[in-house]
Amino acid sequence: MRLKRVEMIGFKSFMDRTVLDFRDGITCVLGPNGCGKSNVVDAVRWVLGEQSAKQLRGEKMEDVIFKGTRRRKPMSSAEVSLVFDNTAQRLNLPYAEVAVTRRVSRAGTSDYFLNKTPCRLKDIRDLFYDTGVGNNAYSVIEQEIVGQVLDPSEDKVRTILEEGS
Amino acid sequence: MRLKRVEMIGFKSFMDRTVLDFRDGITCVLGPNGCGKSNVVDAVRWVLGEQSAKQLRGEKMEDVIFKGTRRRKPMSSAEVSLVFDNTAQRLNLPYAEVAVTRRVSRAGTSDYFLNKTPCRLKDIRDLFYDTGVGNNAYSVIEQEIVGQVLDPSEDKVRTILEEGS
Amino acid sequence: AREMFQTTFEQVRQNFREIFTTLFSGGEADLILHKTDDPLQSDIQVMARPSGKRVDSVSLLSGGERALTAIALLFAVYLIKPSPFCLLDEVDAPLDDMNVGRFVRLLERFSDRTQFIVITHNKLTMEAGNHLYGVTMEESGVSRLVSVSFDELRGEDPIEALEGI
Amino acid sequence: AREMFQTTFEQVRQNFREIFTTLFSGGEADLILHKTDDPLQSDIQVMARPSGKRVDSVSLLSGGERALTAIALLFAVYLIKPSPFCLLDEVDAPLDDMNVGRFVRLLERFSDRTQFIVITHNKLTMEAGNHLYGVTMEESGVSRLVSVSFDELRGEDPIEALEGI
Ligand SMILES: Nc1ncnc2c1ncn2[C@@H]1O[C@H](COP(=O)(O)OP(=O)(O)OP(=O)(O)O)[C@@H](O)[C@H]1O
Ligand SMILES: Nc1ncnc2c1ncn2[C@@H]1O[C@H](COP(=O)(O)OP(=O)(O)OP(=O)(O)O)[C@@H](O)[C@H]1O
Ligand SMILES: [Mg+2]
Ligand SMILES: [Mg+2]
Repeated sequence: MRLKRVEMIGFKSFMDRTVLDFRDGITCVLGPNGCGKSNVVDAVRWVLGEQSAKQLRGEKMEDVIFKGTRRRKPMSSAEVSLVFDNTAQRLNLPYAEVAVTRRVSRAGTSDYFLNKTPCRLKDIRDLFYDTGVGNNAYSVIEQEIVGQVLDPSEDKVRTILEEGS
Repeated sequence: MRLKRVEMIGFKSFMDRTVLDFRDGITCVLGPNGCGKSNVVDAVRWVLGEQSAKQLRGEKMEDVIFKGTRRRKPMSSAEVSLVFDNTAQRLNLPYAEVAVTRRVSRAGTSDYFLNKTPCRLKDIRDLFYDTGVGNNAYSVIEQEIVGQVLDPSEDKVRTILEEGS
Repeated sequence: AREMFQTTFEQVRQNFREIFTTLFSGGEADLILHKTDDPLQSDIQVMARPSGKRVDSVSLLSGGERALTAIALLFAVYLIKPSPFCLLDEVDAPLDDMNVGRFVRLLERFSDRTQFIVITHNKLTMEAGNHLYGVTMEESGVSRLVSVSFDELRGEDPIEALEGI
Repeated sequence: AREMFQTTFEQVRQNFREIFTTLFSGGEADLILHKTDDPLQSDIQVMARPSGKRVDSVSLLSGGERALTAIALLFAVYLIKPSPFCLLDEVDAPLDDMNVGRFVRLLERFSDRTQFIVITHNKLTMEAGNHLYGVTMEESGVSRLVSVSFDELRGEDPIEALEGI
């Protein structure tokens, strides 16, 4: 069940519609400080159901919507889609391609979609149950995790193991 | 009031007597992971009076004494000296060179010396009052400080400013 | 639930020991369950000893050694249920050149079952990638994604090459 | 004490604004004292806006932008009472090449009054040093300090050169 691409529009600094094609093997993402690389990571976390604005470096969920710049107006909503290759029918849906989408508008709550059909976050989690896809400890690995994983007082290892059992 | 050199013996991984000559300008220290670079930083913090073993990544002060390896026996004490050029008489001592020394032995407390004469930590702090030398926020800057300085809940900026006023 | 946890724990422990020894070219590591009557309440201790060094608390390890140990632990859990994709955000920042090489070889080992997206500033990591993307902010505050060729990467500073796009 | 703090605060604020703009080649920053009746109890807020971007919480800045902002703040305090020496431990790790250059030029600006010791894995930082030391662990667990020449640095991988010593 390969990940084919990530599509973002209005998500943080990605004002225009952006498509990141996932290729096989190792893909490196480079660019200067502040150009938006970690925002891509936030987008993947977010579309997989991240509930905490703090985990996405914001104060409220609305902070993920493109805020505008000195020359551009803010946008009214943000949308991210994760598109999977389902030709092996690993996911229990009768489609060769499965797209998970999350959209949020200002002063609105998040809406979720599976192939453009509205659904609940629970449906997405059920769909991906046991596939390894989700906000687990090893789908997205950031630098801060090092300190947390090795800090005995954080008890993070237990949390990670319980997720995995 | 230039710093001339740091001398360490038995301090963490620096088993043998090691002298680091401080040159003018910018000195870079390089080496593989785990070879002892941050241990040099710990040594400078320690000799300036760091009281918290945790700040030196240990559990007790004794952890700074060379613990031995598979082939070498542990040492019984650790000693670090900071040697300053005092030809401009910036420090209120009648010597051209001023050495600040700290020594600790297993199951013992720390002893301090100024030019080999036993003294209290307070005497060292009084001597360096208003010179900028001490465990302030900018004499030793590590990576973790970034997160602390910018975290509003940590109130670290206030602490730093109060130190400086 | 208790046996499930115990089984998972045993597997993760084995994976951790093996991956650690690969990443550190030797040494040994362990995950220790400090049993109380209820394994679901016991403490999990991480033990890591690079080759030639004595056993000690993980807090005394260097920055790079801690990063590599945390990576070994996260991938030990990953192996239980590999995710189809894995995003790594600048986890190679504290690693020296040799360890970057070992980190990259670990990703290559798992790259048949997982698509890796590695955000990095490190030239060696970039060289090991199969594909390269650049993120630019030609217009301040607006991110754009571009494909980068390996020639562009080697020809000049890749970040400058990105700026010119 | 209240006026002392207020005076120091004003000076640090000015220094911070100036150093930030130098490090970010533009943009603006501020230190804001949220006055309660007692300035010794008020909140200090850090505001930082890289050029072209909108004002926002420092938590939304990128890893590299936060590092540079923290460095600007620490040196703003440093300028009140410059220390004769300053040790920096891998603070350049999150910086891209351009920002490493700016960071180094900041150190050069202050290197007439302060001896800088910079621990680093970054080749650009090493190139900018006036002197180089290497730390090796030829014998496992035992650190040794060696002088490294710039030829050794450029000839081959400096870490490998160190291993060979
Ligand atoms: N909602 C938003 N609207 C517009 N811009 C935003 C929004 N949220 C964050 N940003 C901008 O995104 C930038 C941060 O991007 P990001 O953290 O992805 O950088 P990065 O490429 O990871 O950099 P580094 O190499 O320093 O880690 C910040 O400058 C911030 O101003
Ligand atoms: N009391 C001690 N006796 C002997 N060795 C010690 C002692 N305390 C720490 N060490 C060793 O010092 C090493 C860590 O050194 P240090 O943190 O200085 O590395 P480093 O050069 O900064 O590496 P990195 O580049 O990864 O940050 C550890 O491997 C640890 O085993
Ligand atoms: Mg980032
Ligand atoms: Mg270190």
